[in-house]
Amino acid sequence: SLHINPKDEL
Amino acid sequence: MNVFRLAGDVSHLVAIIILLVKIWRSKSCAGISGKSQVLFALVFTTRYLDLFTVFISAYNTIMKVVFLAMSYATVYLIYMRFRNMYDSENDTFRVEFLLVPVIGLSFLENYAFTPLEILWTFSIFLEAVAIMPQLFMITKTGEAESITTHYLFFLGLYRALYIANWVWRYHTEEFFDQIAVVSGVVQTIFYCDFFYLYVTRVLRGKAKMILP
Repeated sequence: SLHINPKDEL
Repeated sequence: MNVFRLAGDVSHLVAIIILLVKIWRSKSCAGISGKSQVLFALVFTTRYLDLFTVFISAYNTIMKVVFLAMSYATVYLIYMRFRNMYDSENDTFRVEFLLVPVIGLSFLENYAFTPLEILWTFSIFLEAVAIMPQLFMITKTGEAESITTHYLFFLGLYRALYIANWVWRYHTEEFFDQIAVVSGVVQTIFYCDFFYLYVTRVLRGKAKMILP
């Protein structure tokens, strides 16, 4: 299932 | 941070600067889709709400603020300052046909059913299709000024470099962002046809790109 990645990209 | 990611961000920055400087210098936004620019401003606004919740790096924060400021400046120039030159008659793409499915999808497919996550997902999906009013406008008028095509080239290059970045990150840190990668690949596909025309026409010294 989906999991949250750190949103370090723009 | 890897070289693909940095080059991708720089391409994105270059694309937006090319567009802003073109509008500012020519005092005209002829051939530019205001609708696409409003969608991009909406993309940045809904994605960068985390400016208020998490700190990632100085680079990250500065770039987010710069992208936000420049996208709003572009919208201001098109709809306020040089609105007399705005080509509304050819900017007729029905934006609701993009917004409704994108809103629906972001509620269905997201990492967590929270406002910030849904808005982030919305911004990712919307970015994938936000250029469509611009491409529609070029198809409708049958031509694009070369500066507009340079803008589109750098936007497409930014997307291609982000794919290289994801491949790199997958192999080096096992990073995989399913939502970003899938919609990023879809978005890049939209530029392929344009890339072909750009290389075969604009780079061979034509002042304008005339569609076949």
